[in-house]
Amino acid sequence: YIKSDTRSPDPNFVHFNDPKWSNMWYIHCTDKNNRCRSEMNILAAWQRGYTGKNVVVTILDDGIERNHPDLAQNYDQLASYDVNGNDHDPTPRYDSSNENKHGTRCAGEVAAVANNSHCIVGIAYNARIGGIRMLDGDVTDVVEAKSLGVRPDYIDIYSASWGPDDDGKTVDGPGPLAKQAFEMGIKKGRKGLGSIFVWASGNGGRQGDHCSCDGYTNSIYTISISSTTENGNKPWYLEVCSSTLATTYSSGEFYDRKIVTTDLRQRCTDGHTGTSVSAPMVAGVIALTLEANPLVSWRDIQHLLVKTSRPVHLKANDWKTNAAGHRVSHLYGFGLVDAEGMVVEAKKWRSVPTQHTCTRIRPASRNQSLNSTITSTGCTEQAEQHVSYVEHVVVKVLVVHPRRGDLEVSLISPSGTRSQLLAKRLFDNSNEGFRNWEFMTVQCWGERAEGQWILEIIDSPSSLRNPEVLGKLKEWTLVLYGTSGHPYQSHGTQHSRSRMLEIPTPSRDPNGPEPPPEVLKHQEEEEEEYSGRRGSSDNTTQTPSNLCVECGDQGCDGPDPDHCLNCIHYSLGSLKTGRTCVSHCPLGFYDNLEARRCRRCHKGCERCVGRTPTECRSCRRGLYFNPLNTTCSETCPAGYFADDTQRKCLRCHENCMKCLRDSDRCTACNDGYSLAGMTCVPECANGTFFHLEEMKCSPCHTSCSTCTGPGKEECIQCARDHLQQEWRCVQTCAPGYYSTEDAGYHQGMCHKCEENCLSCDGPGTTCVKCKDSYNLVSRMCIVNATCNNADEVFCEMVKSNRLCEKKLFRQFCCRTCLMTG
Amino acid sequence: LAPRNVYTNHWAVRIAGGQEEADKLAAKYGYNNYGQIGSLEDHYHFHHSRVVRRAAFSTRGAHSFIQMDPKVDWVQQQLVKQRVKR
Repeated sequence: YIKSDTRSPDPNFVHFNDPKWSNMWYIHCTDKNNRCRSEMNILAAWQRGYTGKNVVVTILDDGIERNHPDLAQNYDQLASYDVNGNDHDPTPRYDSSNENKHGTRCAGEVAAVANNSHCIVGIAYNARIGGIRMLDGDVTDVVEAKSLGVRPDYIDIYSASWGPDDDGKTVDGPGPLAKQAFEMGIKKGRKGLGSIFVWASGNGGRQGDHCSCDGYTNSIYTISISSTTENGNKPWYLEVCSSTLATTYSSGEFYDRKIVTTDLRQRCTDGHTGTSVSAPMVAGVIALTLEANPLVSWRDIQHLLVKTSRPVHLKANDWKTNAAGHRVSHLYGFGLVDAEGMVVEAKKWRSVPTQHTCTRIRPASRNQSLNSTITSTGCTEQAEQHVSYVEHVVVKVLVVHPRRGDLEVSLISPSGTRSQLLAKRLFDNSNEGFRNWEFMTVQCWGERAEGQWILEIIDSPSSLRNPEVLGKLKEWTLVLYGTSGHPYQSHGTQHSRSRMLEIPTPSRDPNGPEPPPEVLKHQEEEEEEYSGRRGSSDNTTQTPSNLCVECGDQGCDGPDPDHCLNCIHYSLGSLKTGRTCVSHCPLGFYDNLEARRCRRCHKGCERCVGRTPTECRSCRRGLYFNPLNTTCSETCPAGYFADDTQRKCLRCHENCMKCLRDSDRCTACNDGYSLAGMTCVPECANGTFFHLEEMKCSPCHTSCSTCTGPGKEECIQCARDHLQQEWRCVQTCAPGYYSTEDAGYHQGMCHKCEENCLSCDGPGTTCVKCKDSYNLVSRMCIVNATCNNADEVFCEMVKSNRLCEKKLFRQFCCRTCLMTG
Repeated sequence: LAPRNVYTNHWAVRIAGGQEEADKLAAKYGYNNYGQIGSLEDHYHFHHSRVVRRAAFSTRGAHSFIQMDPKVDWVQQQLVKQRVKR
């Protein structure tokens, strides 16, 4: 709920009490002695009031721990699904290795709750966060398509930090169903604005992998994000390619700091690493952007990232400026994301023109070399395909080759910008070549499309193949995506209201007094310029060349209506401008029966029944008819939204206090209702939850004070005199658990004792009673056998290599590991 | 060696005629219809409990006749995709 359009950073920003807030080095600098990086300007975006409110993000991964204390408040059941288990609960599968922690870690970066004395603060700490459990099982095309198509009108942003194997030899991407899901998402998601898909770039830097061999990051529908270390260095895991759009901070070498976030089993971790970190960060930044302007499309978001991301201190030896003036690199795309820049630009953003696609196919001749050229006109001959300003460029190639890893592919734009579409891959021994594989580059963004595009393929035979067997380029296709007009130029003098937020301007009170005559006359002279539908097929149009037909009983002195001496019906004009006789008054005028004259409507009215502002019946372009007081204004009153087609203020849904573009697209709710995405649902009192299928509030289990469902495992907070144990509420802790009263978290909790312990005093080695078959040794439980070493030399090696951390070695070397500490 | 395909006992099917038609076809050939695939209209997720859950090749049987049914536009047996968390 935006209070003002002119915000400035608040220098008195309050510190958060979340315990790991001071470790969030990539967001803020709390201590001048602490090195930290704030160039992503997330704090500045918060200080402008943007925290992701009313934006819905979901994490496609291995599940989300919805009852994690730092996620529960922002958890959104409607943004979640379990594709692996085919139910609505995306809780991860727990096992001893905690392998399903990934989704929970990613979720915390986006929307961990702020100021709740738990763990961290998410970048969009007021956004709604969900999870789609889809990686913990067989991942098929159906699984991916289902996951990408969960509630597209409800979920704004889908974040994915996974992909095909980063082994340096795989070429794989979405199947036909997942591709259709992407296309459906950008066409129909977010009620036509397009779903936003954020993807982590590959992690296979050490294997020499190239992210252009990943069809997910290579897609024009996804925003591919890479990572940089705290010092702006290239991380060891980073893959390089031309489809990367932007970058965030993440982990680096062992001496570089990692990312802190929520972890499985309601914990907090400071060990989150890799490009997995970066996609959720950008998802959070985009959530802030959508709060600033909910009407930006999927393409607008990409334009905003291109425009606002900056190289800053990111180190790369291939930074270049493309012909549109954008700095770009294969490592980092357009640079480090800037959250403040995004929200500031979004506030004043006009939607970019419609996307056009221009395709040229170049079959190869018999003696075709590995280089080829396409001269493109940008499809000027067909208006609906004309591309003048490029966004994405896709190159589809059909190449046969004995060893795919020996190939390098580059594309050179007419302006001379070179994009490396593929680098050599040391481990790729495949002889399958590329069968219509689509490479994509964003490096030519904003450049002109017309001219010569050169495809350059370099074959560097390695010792692993017969150098006399050569590859062949059979065919390639150049697909240019972009716009026919400049994407950032004004769309003419009229406001494009559909995608631009209103800028408040002082407007005259429609109920106020009539302005003095000289002002009115000035307005009349100004209104001469109105280019309404005068002269159209409207029934108020006067017929041309009346030839005295409209003249009254005094006749005329010429053939035209303005030669009449008096009029039968109405006279239009004035002595100064000249009078003419008309049968009906045109738009902008009303019929004054008494004087038989056409008098001007109030400025802003297209049709009216009088001169005052409250006598309008329809409005000019750019204004909306307010049915409450029959005036024309730029904005609509509370409870109404501006309909561009009818140029009227139409009523919002009865539950909505405010809505945008549609009656059921709510942005604020009436009392007793709360916003769920863009729908107002009844607020359920404590002890009840909103039942999706029955669409009413239903009671929680008796052990819950708040919940997400009727079961005893669906509590968010426990009832009085209950303790939280795992995801249930109990009156006393079960054997194997100890209870605590958490100071900042206003309910008691049961925490698990160490393994095999039945009763303990607290965390760590504090056991006082073990399970059967276990002995209590140094307050730990070990199996009933003499605590011995299998072999003394072996056990010394175990100890010196710090392998006692592993359970298997502790069992072989019990005395060395446990008895000697 | 090139990675082998791993075939599952799940199929994606495109059938015009809505959920009822899809249910009838599923029952006819012994499949369970798990419903529409996300937002993709006319695309349904079928599962056959009598086909082995994972196989290195596509097994043939009475269930294979579904692709010859005139009401079925398209059928795709699902392969397991190698996906890694980053």
